[in-house]
Amino acid sequence: EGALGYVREFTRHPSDVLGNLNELRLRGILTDVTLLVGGQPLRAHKAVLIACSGFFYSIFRGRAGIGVEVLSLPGGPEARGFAPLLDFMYTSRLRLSPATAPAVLAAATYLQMEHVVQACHRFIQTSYEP
Amino acid sequence: SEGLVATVKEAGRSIHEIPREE
Repeated sequence: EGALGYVREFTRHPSDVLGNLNELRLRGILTDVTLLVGGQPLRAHKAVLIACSGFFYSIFRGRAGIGVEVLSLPGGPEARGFAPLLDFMYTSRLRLSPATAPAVLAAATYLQMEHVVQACHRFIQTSYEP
Repeated sequence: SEGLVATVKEAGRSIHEIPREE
């Protein structure tokens, strides 16, 4: 009564959009960069990378990142640490195990994904408690 | 099988915030 207007909020929208973006990634649709991680090529969307990682934000936000189609990360993370982060970017789920956590932590630090770094530390602390 | 995967919900911010245009 007397409201100026109505807003319908679709609360599933963020996860539905992300799910579709992940499907586009898996099918190579509109992926615009190939990341060479430990020699393994991984296709992704720059827009998703820049939205999720401070490292990629600093690389792709400037003009220097415009023509980049293949990006190798020398001295960067190993694939077993990077791949779970790329899946996290597209699914919001980060798969961790005591065996992979240190590699994921190293990759998240390199990619400047501070919130994930904190989550990895929490996981490592709890999984190593006696 | 992959065995049991325990899921822990993280309610806090997940990624960096891109600064708003000054």
